[in-house]
Amino acid sequence: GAAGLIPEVGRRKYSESGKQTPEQSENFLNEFELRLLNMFGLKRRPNPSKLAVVPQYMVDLYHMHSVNGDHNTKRPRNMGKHAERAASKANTIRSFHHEESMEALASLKSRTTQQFFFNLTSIPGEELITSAELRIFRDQVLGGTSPPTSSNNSTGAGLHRINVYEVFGAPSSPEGEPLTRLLDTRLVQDSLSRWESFDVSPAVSQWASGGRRNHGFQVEVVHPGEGGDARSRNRHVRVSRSLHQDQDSWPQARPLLVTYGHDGRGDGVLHTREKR
Amino acid sequence: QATHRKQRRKQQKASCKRHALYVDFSDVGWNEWIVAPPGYHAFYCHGECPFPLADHLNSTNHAIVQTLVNSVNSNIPRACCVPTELSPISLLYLDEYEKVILKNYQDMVVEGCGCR
Repeated sequence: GAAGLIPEVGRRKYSESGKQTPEQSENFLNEFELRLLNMFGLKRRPNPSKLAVVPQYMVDLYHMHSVNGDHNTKRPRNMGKHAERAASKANTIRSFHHEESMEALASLKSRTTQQFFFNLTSIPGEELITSAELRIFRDQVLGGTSPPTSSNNSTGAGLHRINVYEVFGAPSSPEGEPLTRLLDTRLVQDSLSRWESFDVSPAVSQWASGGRRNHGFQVEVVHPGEGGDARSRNRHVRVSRSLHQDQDSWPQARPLLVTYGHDGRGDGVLHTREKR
Repeated sequence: QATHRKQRRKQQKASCKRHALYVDFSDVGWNEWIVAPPGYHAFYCHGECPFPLADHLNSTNHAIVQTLVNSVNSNIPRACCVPTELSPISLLYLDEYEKVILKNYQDMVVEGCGCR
């Protein structure tokens, strides 16, 4: 059963039934195997390593959206409104971590930029992506600024602006910046630990449909005001492993791209049926 | 009367209906890539479709006629006991590229059985 979806016992029983020649049996079993894989939308049997990470957000979505009857779990924390709407129409929700080997981190005095690339080639052509969110974890600044008050809010201390751009072209010169367009932006307080959800639907739906080439995202964190330790403030938004001190928790704190799509078969994931 | 009741009970017992079937993913080795749920109640349909077909057996006009013909000519088989209503389940799993996917699969759970 390690190679395919049909358990070895079932395979052996069918082969030994003697109704077919061994060759015919093998052909029938292989055809059935293909139907099973097609049913699940797979090309081959998944064989995940023990190190494979299941994002907690996906587990929360499962408990919330599952049509299996377990609707006790509340909406995942910090789920974007656009994502909630998208989940009700989608029948497939996929999550992606970025390719760390292709990231480009740059840090200036009051600005940190990070370029991400998410490999979306595993999305099948027949799946229509209706929405996508980029989720970024920001951790409370320890030993940094105190919780914002009305006075320091007004000066910008304790606040960050996070801008998410789509990269659509290489820089014109080697030291230049890539061509980008703004997708979403938010002003956040650095005294809170939470996930931020950014709507990146326009870019991802175009990448998935082949309408535009995927050059990735650029996330820019602007640190206005002068308060706090500059180094700790840079570490506040967890856009790179190098900005995350605890390596064990990085797999669950790293940026996550979530796509919401429909393959044309059946209802949405959030579709609830009446209890019989 | 007691014999009749016994016969009726036996007939009801054997007539087409939904039966419990829990599919445990670890039994087929799929628990290695399906994260949740660990298994699900799939149910199955089994039983006779006897003449005359009762209302609750969700029969089609064709099944009623086929059963009628069977009652006079046993070469024609009775109608089959099959799922007449199915519902989806959601699976959280890792695909062949180790990407985590939450997907809704149609027609995985038998909600109702009937003679067709």
